[in-house]
Amino acid sequence: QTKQGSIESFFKRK
Amino acid sequence: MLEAKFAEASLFKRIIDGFKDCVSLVNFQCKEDGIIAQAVDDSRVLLVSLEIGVEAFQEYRCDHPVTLGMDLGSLSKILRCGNNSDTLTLIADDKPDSILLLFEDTQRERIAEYSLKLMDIDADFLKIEDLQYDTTLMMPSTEFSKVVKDLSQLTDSINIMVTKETIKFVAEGEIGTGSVILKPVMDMEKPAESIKLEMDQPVDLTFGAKYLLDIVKGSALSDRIGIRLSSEAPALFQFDLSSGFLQFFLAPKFND
Repeated sequence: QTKQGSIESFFKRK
Repeated sequence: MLEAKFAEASLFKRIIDGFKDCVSLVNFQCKEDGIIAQAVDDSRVLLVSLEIGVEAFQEYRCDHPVTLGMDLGSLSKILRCGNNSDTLTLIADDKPDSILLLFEDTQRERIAEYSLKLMDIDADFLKIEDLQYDTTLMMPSTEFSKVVKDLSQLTDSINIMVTKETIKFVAEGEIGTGSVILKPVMDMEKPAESIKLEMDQPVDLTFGAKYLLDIVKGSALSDRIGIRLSSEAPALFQFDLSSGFLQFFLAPKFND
């Protein structure tokens, strides 16, 4: 079973 | 005061068409050195980052930094009103509530002027750090677009595997399976047709097909696409402009 990752787990808010 | 003139309206049209289907509300930050924009799609999976450098414009002037919040659907409607070969000038004052778009056909002395209401868009600006990638790939954007469109018919997930000499795209769906294998190739006569691969580590990644279908809409911007892959970071898909770029950062799928 694959899950979609989120972009925000990689980039921090400025 | 912002005055940004494109020699051809078609360039700005192609830029906006390249990402209007995956994000709708976007803040364009205009500064002395050009225009940048960033937006994340509603599902928080795809990050779009645009940079249009001063050199991409015929004329460019921005006295004070200004942020233009636009609905891309509305902007796109106005962009369709201009002809591709018209010049297009974007004009905004220092505290604008609307932007002026001026299309000029110098041959026929036809001038069309539209204004678009701006929006206050509350969006975070994410800090994109320099990421380390395991694999860098440069290939014709039409070739990548075909692979994505073909394989997307079978499945909602596309697997990209890169080893030293091989790039393999795989789709496994309910109706069947498909794969496309590409090898690095140098075409001296048509350099744009070349496939270039730099691999430090093999990668095996899975991406949502719907996001890849959004990304390939940027193909009209450049005949080449740069793809950078890592098992530790979002994939980067990049279309270069004469000055600047349109980048898509895509979070991979992972095994639960």
